[in-house]
Amino acid sequence: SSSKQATISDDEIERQLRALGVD
Amino acid sequence: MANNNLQKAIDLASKAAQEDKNQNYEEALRLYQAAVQYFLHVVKYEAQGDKAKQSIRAKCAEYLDRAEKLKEYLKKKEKAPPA
Repeated sequence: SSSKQATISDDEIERQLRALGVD
Repeated sequence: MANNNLQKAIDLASKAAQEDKNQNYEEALRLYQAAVQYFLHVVKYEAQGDKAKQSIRAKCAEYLDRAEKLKEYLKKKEKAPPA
């Protein structure tokens, strides 16, 4: 099973955050 | 240690979960985003142990995932023609 715990990187978090904010 | 950003992030995250439970999805989405922004700030600019950073990042991933789902749901709901 893909270990969910593979922690995300700061950049990835930032990217997803931006993606969210963009309508 | 300026823990107020961390405290702020935690507050926002718990409010987001509350709104989520109350099905105020727009508000929950906004709060999840704000919480992640604060958590990210803490990870990037406030020295935390590596362990703490890892767990904060994992939390961010969770909240982002949830926020994305809420956003999808809200978009679909908007598109749905008024019954």
